[in-house]
Amino acid sequence: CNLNAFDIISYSAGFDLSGLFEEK
Amino acid sequence: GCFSLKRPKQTPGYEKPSVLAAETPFTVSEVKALYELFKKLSNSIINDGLIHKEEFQLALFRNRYRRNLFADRIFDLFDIKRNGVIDFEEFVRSLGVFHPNALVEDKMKFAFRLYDLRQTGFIEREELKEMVLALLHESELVLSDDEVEMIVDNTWKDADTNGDGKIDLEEWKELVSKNPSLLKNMTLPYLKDITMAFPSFVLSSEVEDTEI
Repeated sequence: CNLNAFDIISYSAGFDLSGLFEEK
Repeated sequence: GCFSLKRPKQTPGYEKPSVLAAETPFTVSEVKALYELFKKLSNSIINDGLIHKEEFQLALFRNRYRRNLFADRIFDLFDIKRNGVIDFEEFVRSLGVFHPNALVEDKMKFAFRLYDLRQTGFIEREELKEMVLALLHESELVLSDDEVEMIVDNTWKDADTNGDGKIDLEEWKELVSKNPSLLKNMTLPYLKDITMAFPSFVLSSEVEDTEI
């Protein structure tokens, strides 16, 4: 199994800061 | 008296856009564009010109109550003064690290601090496992404990090159240089076009840029 734990973590929604830039 | 009449009260941290521009990858126009964004975010729940945790969560998840380990860590790192809120200066300086033109070194350090959950100066194996479990919890992905252990073990072998049971900053930098995708979250393409996203005041900012 070649999955990197840090790669897995990077899929967290908590990292998606694009929400900051979306029109409210 | 007269002074305050001439100078409208501004958000803390907004007094020096040119200083912020000089010390981050942003131009003065972009700092002012970020101010428009900041005003929206910081007044979305509590109208005080500061971003509270719930306002941050509301922006990211459209839900003020949704908690997330990584969003919590990012909020805590943005909160440089550690007073529980993000002011404009903290917002600009922290977002600067996510700029496509920011130094890779700064991105590596920020990501390292993010993953150093207990702020010991090292990423520990328990912390890595905790983060993987947190991700699994928020996703549809189901892995057995054995599978999680195997993934963490394999990553650990790659990362803890001196075998002392913890990942220090130098080891982290080595790991990232071998796997550049580990920094993909550290760049926000939106920041390149921030003045386009918030064009309402760009014209006046450009005039002031020329003056400065």
